[in-house]
Amino acid sequence: WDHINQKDEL
Amino acid sequence: MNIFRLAGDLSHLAAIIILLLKIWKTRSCAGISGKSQILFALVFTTRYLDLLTSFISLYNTFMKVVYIGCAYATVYLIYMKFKATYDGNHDTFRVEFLVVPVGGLAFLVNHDFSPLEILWTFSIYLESVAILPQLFLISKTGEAETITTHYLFCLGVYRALYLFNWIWRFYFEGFFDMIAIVAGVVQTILYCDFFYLYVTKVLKGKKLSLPA
Repeated sequence: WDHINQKDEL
Repeated sequence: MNIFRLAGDLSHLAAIIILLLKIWKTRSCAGISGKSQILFALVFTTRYLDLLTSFISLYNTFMKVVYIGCAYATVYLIYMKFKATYDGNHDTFRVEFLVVPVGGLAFLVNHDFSPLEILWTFSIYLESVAILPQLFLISKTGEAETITTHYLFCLGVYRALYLFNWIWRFYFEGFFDMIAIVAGVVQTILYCDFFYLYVTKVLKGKKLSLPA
C-alpha cells in the first residue's frame, strides 16, 4: 500500500 | 479535497460553534466537561504548529485558526467567565490516564521521530480519547442537555466522515495514513453508544437520560 504522510488534512 | 472531508470539517466546525454558542447564550457550562475542552485545545495546539512552518491553502489556514481560537475561547468561558456554572464535582475523569499513555505511544509508534511529527502523532492519538471525560460526565450526571447532544453528534460524525474520506483517498489517490485511520476508528467507536442513544432518544424528541 502506497503510504504518503502529507499533512494536508485538518 | 472530497465531499466526505469537506462534510467532516463542516460538521467539526458546527460542533465547535454549537458548543461556544451554547455556553455564551445560556451563560452556563453546565453539563460540559472542561477537561475534554482542555484536551481539545491541546490537540489543536500540538497538531497545528505547522501553521508556523508551512502554508497549504487559505481554507486549511483559516480552519486551523478558527479551531484553535474557538477551543481556547471555550476553555476561557468554562474556567474563567462562567466558572461558577462549571460542574467540577462530576467532571472528575483522570486525564493523566489519557495524556501519559498517549504521550508514550506517540514516542513509540510514529511515522518519523522528529518533534513536529511526534507532536502531530500525539495530537492524533489524544483526539481519539479526548471526548472520554465528556462522556464520563454525562454517565455520572445521567443526562445531557439537548444542545449538548447535538454538539456531541456533530463531533462524532466528523471523524466518521473522515473514515470515508480516507477510503476515498486510498481508492483515488493512494493516500493512506495508518496512524490517523486507526485512531479515527477508535474515536468513532467510542461514540457508538452515544450515537445509539442520540438516534433512539433525542431524534424522537425525548431528553437524553441514561439509566441511572
